[in-house]
Amino acid sequence: QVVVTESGDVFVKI
Amino acid sequence: DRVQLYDCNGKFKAAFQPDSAGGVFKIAASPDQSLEIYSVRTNTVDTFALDGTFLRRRSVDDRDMPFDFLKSGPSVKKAGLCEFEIDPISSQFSVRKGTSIKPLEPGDWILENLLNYWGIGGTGALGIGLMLVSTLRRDKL
Repeated sequence: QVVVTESGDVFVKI
Repeated sequence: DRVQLYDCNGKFKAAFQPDSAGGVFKIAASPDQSLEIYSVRTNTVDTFALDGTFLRRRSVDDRDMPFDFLKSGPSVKKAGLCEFEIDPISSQFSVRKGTSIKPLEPGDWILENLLNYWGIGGTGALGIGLMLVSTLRRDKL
């Protein structure tokens, strides 16, 4: 699962 | 499972370990740019600051999964010029900016390889083994 924040950072679930 | 945070250039910023017990969980970025992790197993939502600091935990009803978690799935891949995707050539998770594509840098090797369950057990077993070997060799002298 990937979630991109408004500031352009990305959370990646691994 | 773990969550890692990267910036738009693919640079590693932080890692989040929600719960060492595992199980299914979902992640969402909240409007104040913090990270929320919903654990299906414990029916809780943990909130972390962007530097990885744990902020709070709240409980939710298992029939009432937070709506915003359903919205933020694999389809949320783009913000401004940055697009995050699997590179078809290297099959690594990468960030695309215009025509340039760059893999995410390896984050937190120690957390991933040493501080996991087997790493801690293995290091302990190695230490005990060394102690046994040195004890036995001393007895022979």
